[in-house]
Amino acid sequence: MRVIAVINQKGGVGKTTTTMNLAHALAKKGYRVTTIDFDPQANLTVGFGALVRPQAGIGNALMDNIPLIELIKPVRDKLNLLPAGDRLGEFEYLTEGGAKRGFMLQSLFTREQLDSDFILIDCAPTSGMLGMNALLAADEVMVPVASDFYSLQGVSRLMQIFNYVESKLQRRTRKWFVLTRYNERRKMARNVRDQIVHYFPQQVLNTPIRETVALAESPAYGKTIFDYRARNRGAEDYMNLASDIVLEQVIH
Amino acid sequence: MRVIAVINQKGGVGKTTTTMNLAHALAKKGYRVTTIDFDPQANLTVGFGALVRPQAGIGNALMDNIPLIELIKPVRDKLNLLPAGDRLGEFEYLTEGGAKRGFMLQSLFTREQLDSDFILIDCAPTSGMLGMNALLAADEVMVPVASDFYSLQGVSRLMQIFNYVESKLQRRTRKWFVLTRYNERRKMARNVRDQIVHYFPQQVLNTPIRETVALAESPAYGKTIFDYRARNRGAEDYMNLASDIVLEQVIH
Ligand SMILES: Nc1ncnc2c1ncn2[C@@H]1O[C@H](COP(=O)(O)OP(=O)(O)OP(=O)(O)O)[C@@H](O)[C@H]1O
Ligand SMILES: Nc1ncnc2c1ncn2[C@@H]1O[C@H](COP(=O)(O)OP(=O)(O)OP(=O)(O)O)[C@@H](O)[C@H]1O
Ligand SMILES: [Mg+2]
Ligand SMILES: [Mg+2]
Repeated sequence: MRVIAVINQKGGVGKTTTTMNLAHALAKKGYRVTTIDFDPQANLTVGFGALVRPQAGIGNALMDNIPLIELIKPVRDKLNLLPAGDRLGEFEYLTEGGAKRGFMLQSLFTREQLDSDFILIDCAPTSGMLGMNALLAADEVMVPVASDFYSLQGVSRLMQIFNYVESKLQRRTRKWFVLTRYNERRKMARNVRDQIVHYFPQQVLNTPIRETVALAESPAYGKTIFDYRARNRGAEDYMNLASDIVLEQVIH
Repeated sequence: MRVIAVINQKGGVGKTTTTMNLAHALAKKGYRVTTIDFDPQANLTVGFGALVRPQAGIGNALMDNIPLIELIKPVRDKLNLLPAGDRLGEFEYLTEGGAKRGFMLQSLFTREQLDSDFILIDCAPTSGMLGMNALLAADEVMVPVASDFYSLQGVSRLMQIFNYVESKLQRRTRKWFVLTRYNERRKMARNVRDQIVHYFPQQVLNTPIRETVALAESPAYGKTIFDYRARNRGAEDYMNLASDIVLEQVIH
């Protein structure tokens, strides 16, 4: 079972778009996938067409000890979603519990075995309590990097945070980078790709996800790219990214 | 003096790009402007070319009571910046102080008069402590709305948060919306514009900021669009947006 946290504290770099579409691509390849919407804004839940009001989700598992089995919803064939739920915002600002608050998601996974080939955790654009919990619960981290300057800046800050946490806790997670919102014709996009490949050799997944309007449209219909436009290049890119993560194919 | 918080908890919608370029446009029109980088990620500070390490900023004013006068840096003619500073991340997770923690920025403004025609506060993509402080310290709110579905979704959630806070505190701020990353040829962009104008009549500023690669490139050089490509359409859009906010020109 591979537990992958999709993390980048920079906003709007494609964390949710990647979690949703990569998850569906892996499911289409036959893997059993569970996605966790770990953002109180619940974009992933909405994107799958799975939002209801009120809703219980990962927030309630953490705050109210509701068993995961009662919260997980099948959203596609071989693809399950643990929605954000209405209490996740409170969890972010939980004050009691001291340092072990960072381990609550990890303990949840230990207590309640999730039966999946892949678990993908869609994170919020913050590096606080939610980000810490995701990092500590995961064995691998996937960092979507949009093809612009602030995104690149965000990566170096993120790496400092990871290195600090990992040295304190004597643990290491594997890191993968995904180029998102990529436009080969833009010099800036090529620069960002070159910088990321330079600083993280053997860690940048092979397929850049190109800027494609259908990827932005599909969540408006509660659909993944595979539901919405299965032969679109956005579907092709995410299917190729799924092969990349399975086979660990990186840019050389 | 107009105190405007640039707020949207959705990531990557153009808060920082708008704060930086709108501020410079207003300064070029002769207004005295102070910008506040209220995001621990310090994108605004970097975008102006004003980041140094270590750096004291608004976080230190709030946490250490350093006077603002010692922290404010002139960054352009008639344009000052109060950088994020290294302690702002801690302020976000401050636990002592109870409910009045939300009023700390407001009290700071009351105690230390900032002498400006406009104060623009660039906010982080979160709706926690930082967002609350900005909302309560400002008289007006500017909401950049990127031209896609999740951005639109984010607006309705943001409005619920504003309405809740404002009814509790019996106060109202003026709200402005700015269409960002706009592409007239995309149906989705036109839909987002139509929805925002429909739900917020008289509140959507007249000039949509078009998707323009120079706007994404300029911060890589520590430049605003006016420093980088002054005759570019990105500069034109932000200069027009500056007229819109001064004259309160909205889409009808
Ligand atoms: N490859 C792409 N092509 C076109 N649009 C994209 C692409 N990737 C993402 N987008 C759009 O860009 C916006 C930001 O993407 P998304 O919401 O997935 O980012 P995020 O990192 O999850 O944001 P947040 O930090 O707010 O959680 C969305 O409207 C999305 O539909
Ligand atoms: N009109 C535009 N044209 C082209 N690129 C743009 C435009 N507006 C913003 N961008 C780019 O989109 C990305 C997101 O913009 P920006 O960082 O200003 O958003 P933000 O809302 O401040 O993000 P965050 O939530 O992370 O603080 C940046 O790389 C920026 O350069
Ligand atoms: Mg997201
Ligand atoms: Mg920003």
